Amino acid sequence: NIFRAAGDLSHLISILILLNTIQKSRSIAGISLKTQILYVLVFLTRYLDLTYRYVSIYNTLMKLFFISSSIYIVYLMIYKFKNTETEQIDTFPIEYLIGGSFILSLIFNYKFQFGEILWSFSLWLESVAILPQLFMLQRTGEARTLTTHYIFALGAYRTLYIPNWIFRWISEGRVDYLAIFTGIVQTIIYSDFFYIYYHRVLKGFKFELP
Amino acid sequence: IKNEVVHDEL
Repeated sequence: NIFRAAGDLSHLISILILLNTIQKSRSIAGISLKTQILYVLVFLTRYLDLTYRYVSIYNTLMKLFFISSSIYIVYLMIYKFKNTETEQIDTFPIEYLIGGSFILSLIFNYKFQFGEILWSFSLWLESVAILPQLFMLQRTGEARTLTTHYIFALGAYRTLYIPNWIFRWISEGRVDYLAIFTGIVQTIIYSDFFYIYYHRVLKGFKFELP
Repeated sequence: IKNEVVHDEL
């Protein structure tokens, strides 16, 4: 359906914006390494199911893309364009996010099986993975416009999945409660950012926190 | 509502 397609496209575009921003400016200023590491974890734990579950060639290619691009971005951030200044303000305690997601995945899953727990873990972790990045924005008080486009596209992906789930619930009778709940949590976390993005960036102002 | 959740999304 259209929402899912738009969501996936938005997800893809977000990564391309980020890669393009880093490569062109040859800098990772203002980008949270911790958030990027969390995304590697999210993609690895959710998408390694491609080794034992086949959905479609589209699904497989997208999974491979997200796993490899996220690892590549972390590689660029650590080795190629290391930025100690940015690292110093990247102080969000992600061990709590990882630990919390792990505990929640043990409690909420569809089956108490390794693959299912990993899947649930990735959903919980993804819902909060942007926090170090938003925390960094809050500390610096402003961001490069491209960085805000990246965050917006990344947030739009999960937000667009919400009407997709409603659509699938109506048309297929399928409901994935975990994905829906974590998707809503994620969208709420983004809501503040969306609001500022809409009011400032889209109207041509710089991204500055009020 | 179907019980089986298929992980076919990204």
